[in-house]
Amino acid sequence: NVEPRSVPVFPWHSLVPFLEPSQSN
Amino acid sequence: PPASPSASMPPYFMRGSIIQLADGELKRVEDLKTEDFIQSAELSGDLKIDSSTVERIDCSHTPDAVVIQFSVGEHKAQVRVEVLVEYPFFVFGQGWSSCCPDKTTQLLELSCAKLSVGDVCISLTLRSIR
Repeated sequence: NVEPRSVPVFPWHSLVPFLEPSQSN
Repeated sequence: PPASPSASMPPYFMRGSIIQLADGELKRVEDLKTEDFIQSAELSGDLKIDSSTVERIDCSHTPDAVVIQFSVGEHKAQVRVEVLVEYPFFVFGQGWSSCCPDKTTQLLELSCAKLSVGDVCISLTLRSIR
Protein backbone atom coordinates (compact mmCIF):
# COMPACT_ATOMS: atom_id res chain seq x y z
CA ASN A 1 0.00 0.00 0.00
CA VAL A 2 1.18 3.48 -0.85
CA GLU A 3 0.09 6.22 1.48
CA PRO A 4 -1.00 9.42 -0.22
CA ARG A 5 1.61 12.14 0.10
CA SER A 6 0.29 15.20 1.85
CA VAL A 7 1.03 18.50 0.17
CA PRO A 8 1.68 21.38 2.54
CA VAL A 9 -0.66 24.35 2.23
CA PHE A 10 0.58 27.71 3.44
CA PRO A 11 -1.62 30.65 4.47
CA TRP A 12 -1.40 33.70 2.22
CA HIS A 13 -0.17 35.96 5.01
CA SER A 14 2.99 33.88 5.40
CA LEU A 15 4.24 35.47 2.19
CA VAL A 16 3.88 39.08 3.24
CA PRO A 17 6.25 40.75 5.67
CA PHE A 18 4.98 42.52 8.75
CA LEU A 19 6.49 45.98 8.57
CA GLU A 20 5.71 48.07 11.57
CA PRO A 21 7.67 50.92 13.09
CA SER A 22 9.58 49.86 16.15
CA GLN A 23 8.54 52.94 18.03
CA SER A 24 4.88 53.78 18.60
CA ASN A 25 3.45 57.05 19.73
CA PRO B 1 18.54 47.57 14.64
CA PRO B 2 17.03 45.59 11.81
CA ALA B 3 16.04 42.03 12.42
CA SER B 4 18.54 39.40 11.33
CA PRO B 5 17.69 37.43 8.22
CA SER B 6 16.84 33.82 8.65
CA ALA B 7 19.55 31.38 7.67
CA SER B 8 17.47 29.78 4.95
CA MET B 9 14.51 30.72 2.86
CA PRO B 10 11.07 29.64 4.03
CA PRO B 11 9.54 26.80 1.98
CA TYR B 12 6.46 28.69 0.82
CA PHE B 13 8.44 30.81 -1.66
CA MET B 14 9.45 27.73 -3.63
CA ARG B 15 7.77 27.64 -7.06
CA GLY B 16 4.74 25.34 -6.94
CA SER B 17 4.01 25.91 -3.26
CA ILE B 18 0.29 25.84 -2.55
CA ILE B 19 -1.03 28.99 -0.92
CA GLN B 20 -4.47 29.28 0.66
CA LEU B 21 -6.21 32.62 0.28
CA ALA B 22 -8.53 33.97 2.95
CA ASP B 23 -11.60 32.75 1.03
CA GLY B 24 -10.20 29.21 0.96
CA GLU B 25 -9.07 29.29 -2.67
CA LEU B 26 -5.78 27.52 -3.37
CA LYS B 27 -3.20 29.04 -5.71
CA ARG B 28 0.40 28.41 -6.54
CA VAL B 29 2.78 31.02 -5.19
CA GLU B 30 3.86 32.01 -8.70
CA ASP B 31 0.24 32.63 -9.74
CA LEU B 32 -0.61 35.12 -6.99
CA LYS B 33 -1.85 38.54 -8.03
CA THR B 34 -2.03 41.84 -6.19
CA GLU B 35 -5.80 41.41 -5.88
CA ASP B 36 -5.35 38.09 -4.06
CA PHE B 37 -3.51 39.82 -1.25
CA ILE B 38 -5.88 42.78 -1.12
CA GLN B 39 -9.02 40.62 -1.09
CA SER B 40 -7.55 38.26 1.50
CA ALA B 41 -6.68 41.15 3.79
CA GLU B 42 -10.22 42.52 3.38
CA LEU B 43 -11.61 39.19 4.53
CA SER B 44 -9.22 39.07 7.42
CA GLY B 45 -10.36 40.61 10.64
CA ASP B 46 -7.02 41.61 12.05
CA LEU B 47 -4.64 42.10 9.11
CA LYS B 48 -4.29 45.24 7.04
CA ILE B 49 -2.38 45.67 3.78
CA ASP B 50 0.02 48.57 3.72
CA SER B 51 1.96 50.12 0.88
CA SER B 52 5.65 50.06 1.68
CA THR B 53 7.89 52.05 -0.63
CA VAL B 54 11.53 51.03 -0.97
CA GLU B 55 13.56 54.08 0.10
CA ARG B 56 17.06 52.61 0.28
CA ILE B 57 18.85 49.34 -0.32
CA ASP B 58 22.16 49.09 1.53
CA CYS B 59 24.80 46.45 1.94
CA SER B 60 24.72 44.46 5.12
CA HIS B 61 27.52 43.21 7.36
CA THR B 62 25.87 39.81 7.02
CA PRO B 63 27.04 37.90 3.94
CA ASP B 64 24.45 37.58 1.17
CA ALA B 65 22.12 40.00 2.95
CA VAL B 66 20.92 43.55 2.36
CA VAL B 67 19.27 46.15 4.53
CA ILE B 68 16.13 47.57 2.93
CA GLN B 69 14.57 50.75 4.25
CA PHE B 70 10.84 51.06 3.65
CA SER B 71 8.48 53.98 4.03
CA VAL B 72 5.40 52.24 5.40
CA GLY B 73 1.77 53.27 5.10
CA GLU B 74 0.13 56.66 5.03
CA HIS B 75 2.29 57.86 7.91
CA LYS B 76 5.45 56.95 6.00
CA ALA B 77 6.97 55.23 9.00
CA GLN B 78 10.60 54.32 8.35
CA VAL B 79 11.26 50.62 8.82
CA ARG B 80 14.54 48.84 8.10
CA VAL B 81 14.70 45.12 7.55
CA GLU B 82 17.67 42.89 6.88
CA VAL B 83 16.96 40.06 4.46
CA LEU B 84 18.84 37.67 2.24
CA VAL B 85 19.38 39.06 -1.25
CA GLU B 86 17.11 36.39 -2.73
CA TYR B 87 14.17 37.15 -0.41
CA PRO B 88 11.16 38.00 -2.58
CA PHE B 89 8.76 40.85 -1.92
CA PHE B 90 5.47 41.31 -3.77
CA VAL B 91 5.38 44.64 -5.61
CA PHE B 92 1.96 46.17 -6.29
CA GLY B 93 0.90 45.58 -9.86
CA GLN B 94 4.17 43.87 -10.73
CA GLY B 95 4.59 40.70 -8.71
CA TRP B 96 7.54 39.02 -7.03
CA SER B 97 10.73 41.04 -6.87
CA SER B 98 14.02 40.57 -5.06
CA CYS B 99 17.36 42.30 -4.77
CA CYS B 100 18.98 39.42 -6.67
CA PRO B 101 16.40 37.92 -9.02
CA ASP B 102 18.92 35.52 -10.54
CA LYS B 103 19.60 33.96 -7.15
CA THR B 104 15.89 33.81 -6.31
CA THR B 105 15.23 31.99 -9.56
CA GLN B 106 18.17 29.69 -8.96
CA LEU B 107 17.20 28.76 -5.39
CA LEU B 108 13.41 28.94 -5.49
CA GLU B 109 12.62 28.66 -9.21
CA LEU B 110 10.43 31.70 -8.65
CA SER B 111 10.53 34.27 -11.43
CA CYS B 112 11.35 37.68 -10.01
CA ALA B 113 11.91 41.23 -11.13
CA LYS B 114 14.70 43.34 -9.69
CA LEU B 115 13.61 45.14 -6.52
CA SER B 116 14.52 48.82 -6.85
CA VAL B 117 14.23 52.06 -4.93
CA GLY B 118 10.72 53.44 -5.50
CA ASP B 119 9.02 50.05 -5.78
CA VAL B 120 5.88 49.78 -3.67
CA CYS B 121 5.69 46.47 -1.84
CA ILE B 122 2.80 44.80 -0.11
CA SER B 123 3.25 44.55 3.63
CA LEU B 124 1.00 43.75 6.54
CA THR B 125 0.21 45.44 9.80
CA LEU B 126 -2.20 44.47 12.51
CA ARG B 127 -5.41 46.44 12.51
CA SER B 128 -5.57 48.61 15.58
CA ILE B 129 -7.94 47.23 18.15
CA ARG B 130 -10.26 49.79 19.57
